[in-house]
Amino acid sequence: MFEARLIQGSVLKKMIDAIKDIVTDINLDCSSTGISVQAMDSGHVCLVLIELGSDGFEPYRCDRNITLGLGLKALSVVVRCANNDDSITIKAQEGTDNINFVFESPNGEKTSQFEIKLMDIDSEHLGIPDTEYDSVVKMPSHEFQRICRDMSQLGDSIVVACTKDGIQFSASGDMGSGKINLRQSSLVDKEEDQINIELNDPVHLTFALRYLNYFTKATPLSPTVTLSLKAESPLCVTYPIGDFGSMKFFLAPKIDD
Amino acid sequence: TPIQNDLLEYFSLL
Repeated sequence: MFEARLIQGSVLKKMIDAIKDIVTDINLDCSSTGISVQAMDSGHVCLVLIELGSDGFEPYRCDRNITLGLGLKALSVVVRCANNDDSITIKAQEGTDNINFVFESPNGEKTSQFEIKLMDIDSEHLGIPDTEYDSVVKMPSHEFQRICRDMSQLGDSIVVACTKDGIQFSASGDMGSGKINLRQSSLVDKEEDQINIELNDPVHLTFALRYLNYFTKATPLSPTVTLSLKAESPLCVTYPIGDFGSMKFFLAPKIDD
Repeated sequence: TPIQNDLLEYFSLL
């Protein structure tokens, strides 16, 4: 028996919105410690990793490790039937080929039940090595979203460069070019508005803006985002989910031909 | 112009 109740059901809606343009099917890998999802886009350019600890659910019950394969289209249709303040309970019995979703309004007056057929998804699991990054930059998520959107007006690629002077985003195309520099904040009222730059080594990488713009669909999940960069390595973009989980996107860099 | 590299160049299949 697997059962997990998310008090803030809107978090599930936001998670699905954040990944539905990148992947079509996902496996929920459920264990006693929580739920994880790993999925790659069809072009093998980016990877989504979702980790949700069991402490984010009340109750959480997972008697035996179970993998639940779901089509995101069906999942998206179902969760859209939940109100933002509903709780969402996910239930699956061993040996059945369905997953159940129960939505409850905060006052308990309205409950809705939906069932989706499980799918057998052949997913390739990747080993993600522990990486010591050259630079780790934490910034407001809306700021990162804005930069990616603005830069994609100029070109298909963005160059991200971290130096002791800060982080620079640049793009160029037929029309012209642009550069945006961010420096570490000194005095900020709210922690979530802070720009924090950890620099071990200067780093300079190029990425496809198309994918970064997909990743920024996760902006409603968190006020902050962390970019972890290492020379000749994939970028890791992390959106925390409350204090119990995270959504990470890995993107392979563009390399010189 | 730079070309898009594959993620499998960096991460191994388990």
